[in-house]
Amino acid sequence: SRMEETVKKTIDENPVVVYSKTWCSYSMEVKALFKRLGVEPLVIELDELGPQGPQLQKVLERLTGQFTVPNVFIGGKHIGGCTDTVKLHHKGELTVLLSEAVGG
Amino acid sequence: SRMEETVKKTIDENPVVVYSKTWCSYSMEVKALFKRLGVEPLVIELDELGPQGPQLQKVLERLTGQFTVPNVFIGGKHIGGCTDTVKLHHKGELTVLLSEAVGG
Ligand SMILES: N[C@@H](CCC(=O)N[C@@H](CS)C(=O)NCC(=O)O)C(=O)O
Ligand SMILES: N[C@@H](CCC(=O)N[C@@H](CS)C(=O)NCC(=O)O)C(=O)O
Ligand code: FES
Repeated sequence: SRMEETVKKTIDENPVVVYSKTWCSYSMEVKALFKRLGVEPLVIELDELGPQGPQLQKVLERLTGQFTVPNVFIGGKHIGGCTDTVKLHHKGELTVLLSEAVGG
Repeated sequence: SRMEETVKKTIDENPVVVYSKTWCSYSMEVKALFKRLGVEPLVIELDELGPQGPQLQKVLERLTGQFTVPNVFIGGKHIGGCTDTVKLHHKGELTVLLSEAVGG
């Protein structure tokens, strides 16, 4: 669908993408982690898109199997949610992924 | 207001009360913590109450200064949110409050 193409394009063209909800603490945590690492992800707040928000969430579910927020992509790859991203960071793997994606 | 009276009554009559949202991970975390401690709070899911949900959130804000979920009460006292409850637990104070409230 058109929306699926838009999401794929967004994920491919931006090194770090976070689909989020403004009032969700898990989304805030992931955004704060990237900020601490000096990375500025492209953040898409699903609750600020009106009816397109829930539609986008369904598209993300079709593409990744994950309906929930935050939904994180690095270097075009689906990473997962907040707990997945934090786990990668604790293993020292997040900065590696980020430098590959952002370093280009 | 009537709703304020209902909330005050609920908080006074139940040793542990959590105002929550079903799909919120912070609310899930606080509910899971109580479960691990063998406590069964009265859980009120604000997103299952229709239009009363947001009204209740406003009443909780008027009574406690806190609009966000989870909103936790123990022994009739306002505790705060997820981070507040977890902090009390780490300090060893949560189980003391719980045994006073639940012990009766
Ligand atoms: N373990 C996941 C949990 C994700 C999750 O359950 N997110 C909630 C909000 S905190 C969600 O998306 N619920 C459904 C929704 O809000 O549409 C993570 O760390 O990201
Ligand atoms: N530090 C607070 C954060 C609470 C918070 O921001 N909660 C969010 C959901 S995770 C909220 O209630 N947002 C507004 C809303 O959902 O109505 C806590 O630990 O409980
Ligand atoms: S909505 Fe509460 S942690 Fe996401």
